[in-house]
Amino acid sequence: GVAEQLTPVLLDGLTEESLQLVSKLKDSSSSCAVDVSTVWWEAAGSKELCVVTACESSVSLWKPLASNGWEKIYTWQLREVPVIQIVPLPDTCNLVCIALGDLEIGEIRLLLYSSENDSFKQSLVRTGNIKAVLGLKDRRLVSSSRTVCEQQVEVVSLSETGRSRDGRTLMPPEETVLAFAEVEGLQDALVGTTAVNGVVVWNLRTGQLLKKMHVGYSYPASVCHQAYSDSGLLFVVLSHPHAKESESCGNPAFRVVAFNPKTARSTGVIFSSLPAGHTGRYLEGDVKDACAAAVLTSGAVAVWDLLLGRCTALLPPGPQGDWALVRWATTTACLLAGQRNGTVCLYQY
Amino acid sequence: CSESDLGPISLNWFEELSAEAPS
Repeated sequence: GVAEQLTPVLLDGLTEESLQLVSKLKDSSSSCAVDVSTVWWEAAGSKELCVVTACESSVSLWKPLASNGWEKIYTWQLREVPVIQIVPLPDTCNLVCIALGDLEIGEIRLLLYSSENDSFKQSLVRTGNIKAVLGLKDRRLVSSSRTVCEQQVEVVSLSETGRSRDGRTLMPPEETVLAFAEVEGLQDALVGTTAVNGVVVWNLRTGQLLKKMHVGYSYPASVCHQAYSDSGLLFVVLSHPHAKESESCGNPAFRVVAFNPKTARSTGVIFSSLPAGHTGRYLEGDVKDACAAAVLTSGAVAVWDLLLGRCTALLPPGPQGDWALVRWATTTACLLAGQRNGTVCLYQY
Repeated sequence: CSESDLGPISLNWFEELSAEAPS
C-alpha cells in the first residue's frame, strides 16, 4: 500500500513542461478503480491534502509522506452496494462523500472520522433514484431524483459530523436533470443540464427555477461542468460525449456557451478540441477554473485552457495501459490521472 | 458575441428573473 517514489518525466510533443509527474500511488488491494479525488484532512493538529481512491467495494484515504510517497490511513468497506463515484465537497475538511448504486445512483453516503468515539464512520445522507449529485460550497449537497411521476431537486446542508441538517427543495423542471454546476461570480445561482439538452438556472436561496434554455441540437447529451456569470451573460462549460466531428471545430470535447438568461438565446464562444493529428472522443473529464481535463477514447488524457480553447497538454496512455480517470485536485496546479488497476499519478500542471 | 445575437443584455438578470419567476 505504500506509494512508489517520484519519477519525473517529460512528455512528448505539446506536453513538454506543462505536466510533470510528481508522485504515484498504487492501491494494491484495488480490483477496479472507479474514482479518485482529494480531500483536506486534519489529524493531530496538522491539515494535509489527502488523496481518496475508490473501487467498487471500498474507499481509501491516503496521506502524503515526506518522501513524496503516500500512506494509506484508512479504508472504508462498502460491500452491499457498489461505489459509483466520489462527490467532492469544496471547502470541507475530514469529510468524503460518495455515490453508490448499480446502474444508477441509489444512495449517497458520507465517510468521516468521529473524534467522539475515535473511529472512522459512514452515514447515509439520502436514497432514491438519484440522477445527479454535486457538492456545493458551504458544505451543501444538491441532488436530483426521479420517481415515475415526479422529479425532486434537493439541497441538503451537512454538519461537521456529517449528519444532514434541514434541506431545501428547488423547483424541478419537467425534464430530468442529469448534471449540476455552481456559478462563479453569482453565489446564489445554480445551473443544471437536462436529458433534452436544456440548461436550467435556479436561485439557490429561494428555490425558484429562473430560466430554461436550450443548448441546440448539434451537441446532444451536453453535460454542464462549470458556469461563470459576467457582463450580464452566463457562460456555461459543457462537455459533449456524443458530439459529431465537424470541419470547422474538429471534435470538441468541451465548449463554452454564452447564454443571455433574459432572452434564453445562446451562442458558442470557444470550442476545445484536440489538436490536428490527434484523435479520440471525450469519455469523461473534470473542469476547475478555466482548466479542463478529459480522458479520451484513445486512452490518453488531454488538458485545455478553456479561455483560449487550446489543448495545453496531452498525456499518452501509460506503459501499463490506458488512462481511465482524470480529476483536478483542489487547485488546477495538480492533476490526478488514474488507471483501472488502481494506479494514480499526480502531475504538476 | 454581439448583443444582436443574444438580444438585450441586463447586468442584473439574476435579480430581475428572481423577481419575475414563480416562488
